[in-house]
This record gives sequence, C-alpha cells and structure tokens, in this order.
Amino acid sequence: MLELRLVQGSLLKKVLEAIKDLVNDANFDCSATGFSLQAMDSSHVALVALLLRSEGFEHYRCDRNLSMGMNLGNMAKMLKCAGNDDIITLKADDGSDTVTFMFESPTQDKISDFEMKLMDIDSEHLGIPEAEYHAIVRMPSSEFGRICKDLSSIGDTVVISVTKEGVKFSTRGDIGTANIVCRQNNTVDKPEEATIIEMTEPVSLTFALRYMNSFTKATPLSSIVTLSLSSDLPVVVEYKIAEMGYIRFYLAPKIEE
Amino acid sequence: SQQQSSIMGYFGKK
Repeated sequence: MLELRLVQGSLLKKVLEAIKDLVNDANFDCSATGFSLQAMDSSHVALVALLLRSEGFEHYRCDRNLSMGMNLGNMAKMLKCAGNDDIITLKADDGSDTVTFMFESPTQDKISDFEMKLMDIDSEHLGIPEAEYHAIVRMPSSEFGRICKDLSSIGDTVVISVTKEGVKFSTRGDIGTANIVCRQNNTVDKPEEATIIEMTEPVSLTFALRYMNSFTKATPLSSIVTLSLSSDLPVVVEYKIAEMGYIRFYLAPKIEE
Repeated sequence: SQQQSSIMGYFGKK
C-alpha cells in the first residue's frame, strides 16, 4: 500500500513539466527515504535524478519498496488537471497495475480522482560516484535559463569556462559568436540574486545547448541553480526543491574525437 | 571536431 499526500501539489506538477520532454518513460521508486526517480534520456547523453524526501509529504505511507513505471507524458497530462493550489495524493495498492492521483481543492469542495495505468519498464540504475568538483557555480536560475535560451539562437553548443574571473558561457554558429561572462557577485541584497563561484582549478567543458535548455524547464522549482563542473565528469545542473529534495540533471560533455 | 559522449561512459551500471 502506498499513499503519499503532498500539500503543495504544484511541486509535483512542476517536476513533471521539468522532465517530461527529456524522458519518456521512467520508474518512480518509493521507499522509506522518499519518492525518487533516476532515468536517462533516450540517447543516453543526459540523466535526471529526482528526490522528494518522505519528510516533505504531509502523509507518507510506503509499506514496502515499490517501483512504478510511468509514461511521463501521460502523468503530466493527468497532473495538468490538478489546480496549482490543490493537494495531490498518490495512491497505489500492492500488486496493482494502476496508480491513482487524487486532487483536493484547498477548500475541499472539489475532489478528483485520476487513475493511470502503470507500465513495465526495464531500467537499470547507474551508480553516480561521489565526486569533488573543480568548480561549483551558484547563480539565479532565471539568469541561467536566459543565457541558455539566448545562446541557442546563435549556436548549438555552449562552452562553460570557470576561472577566478568568473564563469563564461560561449557559443559559435553560422552567424557569429557570443560570450557571456558572469562575475562573482555576492554583495546583492537578496541571496537568490547572487552569483557565487567556488573553484579549486579552472575548468572548461563543452555541452549541447539542446539539453541545457531542456534542464531549464525546472526553473520554476527554484530561484537558484547550481552547476558543478569537473574536467573529466558530466556537469551537474541542480535545482533544489524547497524542504523536499532536488532535481539533478547530469549531462555528458562533448569531447575531442 | 567534438563528439557527444555518453553518460554511461562515466556512470557504471549498479
């Protein structure tokens, strides 16, 4: 028996909007720790890891570890039917091939049930090693989203270079080149507007902008994004989900042949 | 030229 009640149902709506275009089908894993997902895109270039900790739910009942295969497009369709202020409850019985989403309006005057078919998905979890990153950039998520969008109108790839001067995002395309430098700036009034760079050594990596732009669909989940870079590892683009967990996107770099 | 690497080249199967 599984029953997860999320008062801030809009979080789950935003999570689905953030990942549904990157991953078609995925297993959601339910355990005492929380509600989680790990899935790769169909090209095996990017990986998304989601965790919503059990403490973040108003009610969290998960009698035994359960893996539920869902089509994320279909799940997003169902969650779109929930109001932004609705409380969302997920329910599944042991051995059932369906999951039920219950939406309650804040005033309890409208209660909806949506039942969705589960699917068998063959997926293996990848081991993500703990890593010391050469550079960690923390910046406003809206700024990062703007940069990815702007650069993708010029080129297909972005070179992210971190030095003690700042973080530089560069692209080139048929019409020309673009460079955007964000300097460390932690003197702003609001912490969510700060750009903070922690660096142990300079790093420069190239990534496909198509994926970066897809990751920025998570912007509504957090005002801050963290980019963790090392010269020999995929970049981690992390959006923290307030009081609940995170959504992390890993993107393999483009490398010299 | 540069080639797209695969995430599976970095993270092994559990």
